[in-house]
Amino acid sequence: ASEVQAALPPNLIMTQMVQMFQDFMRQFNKTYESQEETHRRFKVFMRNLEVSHVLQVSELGTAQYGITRFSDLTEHEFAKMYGMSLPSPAPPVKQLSYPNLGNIANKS
Amino acid sequence: ISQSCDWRKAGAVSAVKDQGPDCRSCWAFATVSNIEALWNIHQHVPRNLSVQEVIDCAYKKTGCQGGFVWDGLLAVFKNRGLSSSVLYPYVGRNQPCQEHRRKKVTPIYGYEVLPRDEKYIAGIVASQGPVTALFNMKVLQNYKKGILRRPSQDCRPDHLDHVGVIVGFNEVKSRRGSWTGPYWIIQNSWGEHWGEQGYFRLHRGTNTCGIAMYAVTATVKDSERKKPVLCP
Repeated sequence: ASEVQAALPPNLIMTQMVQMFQDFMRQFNKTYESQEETHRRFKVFMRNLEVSHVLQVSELGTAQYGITRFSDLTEHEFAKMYGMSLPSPAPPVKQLSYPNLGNIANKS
Repeated sequence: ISQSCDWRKAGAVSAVKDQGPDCRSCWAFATVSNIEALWNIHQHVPRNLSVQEVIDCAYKKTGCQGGFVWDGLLAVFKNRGLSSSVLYPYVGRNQPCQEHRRKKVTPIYGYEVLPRDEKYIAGIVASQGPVTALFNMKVLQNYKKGILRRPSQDCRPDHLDHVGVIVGFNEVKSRRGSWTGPYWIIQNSWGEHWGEQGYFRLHRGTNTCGIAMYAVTATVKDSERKKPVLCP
């Protein structure tokens, strides 16, 4: 926890983070099966606060980062649940319309 | 090309949906949202179409592992239409294609993969309607609001793992000169409580997060009686 805290905005202390996690659980209706799981999710939550802080200071546009409903997911879990783990797509046929259907079918 | 366009203002874009945590069906939601918007704009017919039909019938029981919009559009094209979401509701899991539920209410004329040129894509969005786009979703986990602009190493344009619908574009000019820039308005499928009421904005013109790599859209014929709606 002390390592994570070092990378967080300096004004955030542990009690504040606990409060933020409790608010997060309430806001997004999160429940965990055990105390161990809650503890693990809290660590992931702190890690995501750190990531948000890093993204915020390096943002080139006007985007704001912070707590979202995905804040208790690791990057890997988020990618697995919401991202498509497909290989890079092969270039598809550029255009398809009724007159070309026969040709397209032959090509594919 | 107009400086701005937002199809939501014309009422052409259907409501934001939530794909849920158990089915990686963003590609199917984008396919359906694209067709719904084009039917609104060119045929003047609002529709709520079946995402589940696209998931079930474009691939054989693997649609919840992910997919490509062009495969979804090809399935709609081959079947000469898509059923309504009431007849063929979303269940968010893999299942066989339910032929008895397929009612072909919205045929498409074809589809098009757009060139990797954001000016061209903006022209298509303004003149034809919303288009789908593959992009890298990594930074969206912690996104809350605003216009995203990341260096390519943070959001690799060659790792495309999510699909959304570009429903418009605009430009922001800060009075204080702190930030100016063009942006895309993109509909996501994580519910209306995520991001900016289910949408996010992404910098336009620099292929941010690979947004220009695979922009794909259905083509829908104009109604013979009415002109298409203009983008507000």
